[in-house]
Amino acid sequence: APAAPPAPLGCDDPESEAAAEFAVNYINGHSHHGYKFALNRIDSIVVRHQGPNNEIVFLELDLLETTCPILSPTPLANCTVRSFTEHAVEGDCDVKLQKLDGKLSVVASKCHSHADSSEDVLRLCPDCPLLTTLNDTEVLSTVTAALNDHNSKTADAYLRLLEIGRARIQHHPVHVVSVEFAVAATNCSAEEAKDNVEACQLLPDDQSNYGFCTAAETKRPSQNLQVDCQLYGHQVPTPDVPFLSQGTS
Amino acid sequence: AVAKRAVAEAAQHDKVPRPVGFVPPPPPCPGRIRHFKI
Repeated sequence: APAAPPAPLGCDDPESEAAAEFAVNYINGHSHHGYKFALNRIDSIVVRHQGPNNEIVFLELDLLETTCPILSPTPLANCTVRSFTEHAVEGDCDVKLQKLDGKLSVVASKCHSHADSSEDVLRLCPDCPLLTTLNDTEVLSTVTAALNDHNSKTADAYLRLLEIGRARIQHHPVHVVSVEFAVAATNCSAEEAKDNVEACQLLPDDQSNYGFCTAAETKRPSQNLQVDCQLYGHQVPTPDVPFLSQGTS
Repeated sequence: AVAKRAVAEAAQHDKVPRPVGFVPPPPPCPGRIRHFKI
């Protein structure tokens, strides 16, 4: 009698977890914006046997955004999942993998992300600031003020904005705009930039130095701006940030 | 009504008696939640 087909894989089987981990590393390694995502749940797994030691695996994954920017060299295992009250962001991914002679490779992947609903956040935390659109005028104003503030005080390289990662606005009891944005060092010192900022260009990939800034601008009851920028130092492509060699938009 | 009743009775008879303390295995998917569900 022909051998019975193998029992369908469970979503928490070690083989499923290994495939999911491979898929999540691929997704983070090929994303150029925002933050790294961590696995929250394997929604489904379907295995299609193609022949001896040749399988196609379809995964549906439920991911959660972490606090690590995509350019950060921090290993995913050390990245904290953004908490519910920080206004979490969920990613839903469909990934098609091939397992040939025991070796996994990603054939195709499609993801979309969405923030948790404001109602959910406010139900648990009525005064929590909520995510706002990245082109909100208050957000753009705070990012500009924060970057100018950093560049006016640093003795290091003049930093340029790469992208705004996230922004939240709290309206009461105080009015605070909180922003996070990715930056890159230029070929100027902050002092040189004062004379001719147009000449300050991003460093070439083989010398690139990316970083990340967080800022909070209190508008009411009093004006206050707090800025913290950290540069990662020059990074060579790693499994955690493999796309560095392809540059960033 | 007759059909429903018949089906309900038939289903009742078909039900395989389960040993006392039988715990059905968890469904294979979706898997466990590692952080929280939004």
